Amino acid sequence: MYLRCLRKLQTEGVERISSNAMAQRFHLSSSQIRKDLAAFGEFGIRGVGYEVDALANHLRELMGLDRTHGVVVVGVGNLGTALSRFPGLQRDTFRVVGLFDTDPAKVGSEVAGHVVRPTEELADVVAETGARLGILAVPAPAAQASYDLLADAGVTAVLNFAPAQIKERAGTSVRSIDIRVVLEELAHRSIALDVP
Amino acid sequence: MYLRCLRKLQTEGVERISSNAMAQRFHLSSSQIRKDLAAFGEFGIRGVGYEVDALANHLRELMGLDRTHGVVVVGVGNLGTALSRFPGLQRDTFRVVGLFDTDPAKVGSEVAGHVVRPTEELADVVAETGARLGILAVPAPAAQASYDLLADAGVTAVLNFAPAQIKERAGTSVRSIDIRVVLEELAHRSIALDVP
Ligand SMILES: NC(=O)c1ccc[n+]([C@@H]2O[C@H](COP(=O)([O-])OP(=O)(O)OC[C@H]3O[C@@H](n4cnc5c(N)ncnc54)[C@H](O)[C@@H]3O)[C@@H](O)[C@H]2O)c1
Ligand SMILES: NC(=O)c1ccc[n+]([C@@H]2O[C@H](COP(=O)([O-])OP(=O)(O)OC[C@H]3O[C@@H](n4cnc5c(N)ncnc54)[C@H](O)[C@@H]3O)[C@@H](O)[C@H]2O)c1
Repeated sequence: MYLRCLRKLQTEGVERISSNAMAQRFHLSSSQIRKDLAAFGEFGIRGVGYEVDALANHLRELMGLDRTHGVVVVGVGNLGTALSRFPGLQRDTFRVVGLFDTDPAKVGSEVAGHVVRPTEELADVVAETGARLGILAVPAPAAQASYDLLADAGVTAVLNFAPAQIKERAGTSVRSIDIRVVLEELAHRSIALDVP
Repeated sequence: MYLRCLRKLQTEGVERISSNAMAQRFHLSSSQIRKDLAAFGEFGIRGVGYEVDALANHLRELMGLDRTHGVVVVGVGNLGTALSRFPGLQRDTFRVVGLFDTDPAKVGSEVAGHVVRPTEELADVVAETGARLGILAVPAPAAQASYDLLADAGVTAVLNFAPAQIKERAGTSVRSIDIRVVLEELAHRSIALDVP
């Protein structure tokens, strides 16, 4: 969670921030922040605060997030294509390492520098690349089966976009994303209703 | 926020939940939950709890969320198309009411039952439909200008997917979504590092 806050600050170009300012922005107590960061071996400079980039890098390193994590995408339709082509997923921490589809018209085509492969090859690609993250961008009826395929292949975390309830298996966490939930939060904030 | 929790429960098909169970799941104190819900005129049944659907509907009604909110999408490429075709945005609380693009090849084509219009028509459509929410699915260099267009048209909240820093204007809140932040949280949870 600190990383998420720090990332936000980084995207905004903030270079330094005091624990008080962080406390205000992210709704935490500043003493808790200082305590947690000290536990990571990070001590701010009194009156100045913390250096955002250095802090973020240190936390990422501690959490093993400075390696590149392979991501496989199942379902190369509109959403899958958009995600595969996203510049942020071509290098850095998360990198798309395989694209899979069942449509023979798509298998063999090239998207974002990858050749789309049939789902039968998913387990091999996961084994070769050590990818541990999967994205489901298939239609709802195919969601559970595609999740199972990812779980069988050894993927440990799945981001699901299909509007379907996924029966989770031990060892492969899944999170479903629904843009309506995001729109709801956005709508609340802009109506500025201070109701929880 | 309660609505978000309740929505999750609804998606999981949970019909009843006690304040203790809610407290556990959503990291709140159960007395705070009971107190807040009582302020909304909702009182659980001792030993039984709250009826999830009824509670969600009541809160939505209180917050004015039971109306349909119009959403306009700017940028009808892979991502814009996927979002426009999402079944969850065809009816219910949030409904796509207009699609806009600058590519003459796309303007005039039909996507998800809507004819893609040129961005010059955005202000009119927003005025006619009363849409207050916008989604930016344009390339990064076009993001600020597209946000400004939405703000000028009277949209009050924008969801931005372009990897670009948006200079926010008063009256039109903007939230940028980056799938990497979501992947990061997912990766943490599955590594099960209990570090914040
Ligand atoms: N969560 C959200 O907010 C949100 C937003 C937009 C779209 N969606 C959902 O994302 C999914 C993808 O949307 P889209 O517009 O890209 O759809 P699409 O129809 O364009 O693409 C789906 C792709 O999945 C492939 N496919 C089908 N079954 C498969 C299987 N078993 N294994 C691998 N590939 C398979 C198809 O061949 C196709 O290429 C849909 O379920 C859609 O409802 C969710
Ligand atoms: N936030 C994320 O995690 C994430 C994930 C995937 C894609 N993206 C981003 O979403 C955006 C769209 O991705 P995509 O794959 O659909 O791209 P795309 O190139 O397929 O589509 C972009 C569309 O925007 C249109 N467009 C360009 N300038 C415009 C303007 N001024 N007004 C209206 N329309 C305009 C283009 O004609 C095109 O149809 C990109 O910025 C991409 O980087 C973000």
